Amino acid sequence: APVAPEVDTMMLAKGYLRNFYSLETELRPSFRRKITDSVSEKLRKMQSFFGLKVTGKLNNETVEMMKQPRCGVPDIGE
Amino acid sequence: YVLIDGNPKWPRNDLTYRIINYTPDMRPADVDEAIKQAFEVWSNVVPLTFRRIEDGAADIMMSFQYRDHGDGYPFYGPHGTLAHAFQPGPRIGGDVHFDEEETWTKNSRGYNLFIVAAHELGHSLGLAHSPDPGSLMYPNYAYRDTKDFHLPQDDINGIQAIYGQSLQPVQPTGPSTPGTCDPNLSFDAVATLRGEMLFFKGRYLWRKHPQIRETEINLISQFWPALPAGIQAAYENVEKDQFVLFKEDKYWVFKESNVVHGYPKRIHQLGFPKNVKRINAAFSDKNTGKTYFFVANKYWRYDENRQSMDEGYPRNIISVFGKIGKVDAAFQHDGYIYLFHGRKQTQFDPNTKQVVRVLKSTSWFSC
Repeated sequence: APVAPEVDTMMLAKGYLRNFYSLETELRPSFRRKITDSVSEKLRKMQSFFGLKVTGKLNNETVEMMKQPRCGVPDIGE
Repeated sequence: YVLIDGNPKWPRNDLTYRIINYTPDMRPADVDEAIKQAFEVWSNVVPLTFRRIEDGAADIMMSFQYRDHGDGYPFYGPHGTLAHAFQPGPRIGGDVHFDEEETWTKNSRGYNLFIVAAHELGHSLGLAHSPDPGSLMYPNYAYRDTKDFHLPQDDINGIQAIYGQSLQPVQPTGPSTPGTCDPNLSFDAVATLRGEMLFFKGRYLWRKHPQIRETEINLISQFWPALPAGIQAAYENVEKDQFVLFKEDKYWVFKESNVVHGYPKRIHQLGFPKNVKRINAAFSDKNTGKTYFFVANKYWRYDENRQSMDEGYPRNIISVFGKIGKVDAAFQHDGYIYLFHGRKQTQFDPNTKQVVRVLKSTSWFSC
């Protein structure tokens, strides 16, 4: 079934944050709340790095930035 | 700039590199040249030397890789992640991998191999990503004129923090990204585009959305790779949803990020006399379909519907807009005309033909 756009965008965002901001992969459903906080925290880090408005939420300009072709080396951490 | 955690660096200054394989997108000689020049970007500013070897284990092994290539960091197909590199160290340390599924070129089409290789080698030498959008170590790809490439000052500072200064008698310097709130900031061109405001300066572009406080600075080439730096005038044709940019005696028309076929053209095709060599500023009044061009102390009016200059022009700027001298940039917003000159901008009411107020050029940025 076609993925709804917002789900597609969230998948893009999680993949991006995993690759470049060391977002932990979702270990167990019980950690879902913790993961959501972590996504928001990683989004803040990414928005701050790129000089975007730091909201911790996925907005257009953040998604646009994530779609840019780039280097595969993480922006923070190892 | 940012150094990689733990400040890894090479223990020696004489390093070796090897090109393991080639991309079918480019002639092997062009790949060799692009990579050689990418090393020179760094050896020009720090006391490192890079010698190419044809076999055996080099410090920096460079290769084109496909999808999952065994280092735990697979590529995912065209665009997205273009390449990656490993920090200084033994074995895979320093190595550079290019995603074979990208289109590699030696110009502004696809992804320029020299630009990407020079960036990745920054990692191979110990640099992490820099948040400075004008720096080479900025994570996102942006085409830059490779014939006239100068390593930005941010990157020079970073690599010299690791390996010390160059041994050349004169220390190399590079371009610095202008400060958004620099009180002396002036602009080459200003224009609206689909509800945003774009401010051009050298290689840089600020994007400002009226409802968003933050201002984003980028390289112009991030949006329009085919465009040279140093734009001198720009305006939006709202009716046609086109964006028109001027440099010297040429102009480009863009639809989104693609240049419309047949451009650039000469400005004289708009109706300027031969003695006009460049445009200082332009704005288009979406209500009347008239576009105003400012050249030295005069201005022309162009009718977008008839596609020709109106009779009775040029006129003296001072006769309508007052004593504002040469206009650097201009745009229309909420019915007012904003004329930028140096560090200032004049807000003009075209209905009352009065100057409303004089502001700092950076008043649109929340400084």
